[in-house]
Amino acid sequence: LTIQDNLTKYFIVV
Amino acid sequence: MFEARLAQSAILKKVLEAVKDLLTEATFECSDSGIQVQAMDNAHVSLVSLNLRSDGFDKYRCDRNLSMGMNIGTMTKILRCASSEDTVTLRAVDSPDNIIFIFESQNKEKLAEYEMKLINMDLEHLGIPETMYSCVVKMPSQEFARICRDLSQFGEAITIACSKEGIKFSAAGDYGNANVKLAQTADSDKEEEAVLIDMQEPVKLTFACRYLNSFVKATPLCAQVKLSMSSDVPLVCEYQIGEIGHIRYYLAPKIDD
Repeated sequence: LTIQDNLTKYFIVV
Repeated sequence: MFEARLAQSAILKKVLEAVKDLLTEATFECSDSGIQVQAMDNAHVSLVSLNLRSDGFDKYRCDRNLSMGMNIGTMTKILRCASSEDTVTLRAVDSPDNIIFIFESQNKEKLAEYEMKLINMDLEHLGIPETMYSCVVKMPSQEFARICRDLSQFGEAITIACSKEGIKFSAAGDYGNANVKLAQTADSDKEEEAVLIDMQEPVKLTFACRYLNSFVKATPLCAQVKLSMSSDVPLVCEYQIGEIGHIRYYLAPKIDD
């Protein structure tokens, strides 16, 4: 089963 | 004072159509170098990064940096009031509450002005790390749109597998499954029709159709789309916007639970 990942995990909030 | 003019509103109309599915509101950051938008969809699954360089405009003036929060739905409605051949000018004062869109017909006999209220928005800027992608694929944008549309009928996700031989799109669902393979074009006369694969390592990633089908709304902007992929990082889907800039969509992959 796959789940949708979240973008903020990969990008840093600046 | 901020003023930016494009000889034909068609580009801006297409840009709005390309972002309106994903964004309800966005901050347009205007500086001497041009206009930039970086915004995530509400679910924080995808990000739109739009860049329009000042030298691509017919006239561009930005005396001080401005961050203008705009409602994308309202902006789309206003742009739909322009004919594709109309000249469009965006104008705002230095600390604006409003932005004015001015549309002028080619024969200069019709002049329309639409004023839109700006909105206050919290600026949340994301730093996108420099990434060396394992596979970079350039292919006709219409073909990509077609494949996303066709495979969406079979499942809610599309798996993209890229190797030296080509790129394979597949979808599986309750009613069956489908896959489309594209080989790298040997020698295409027309650059626009080429499929080019720059591969360091093969990749296989799965993405939600819903977002891909929003990205392909940018198809009218460019004949080719560039897909950049590496294992376990977001997909980048990029369309050039003529000589003026680009729109990039980032999409988080679907991962094993």
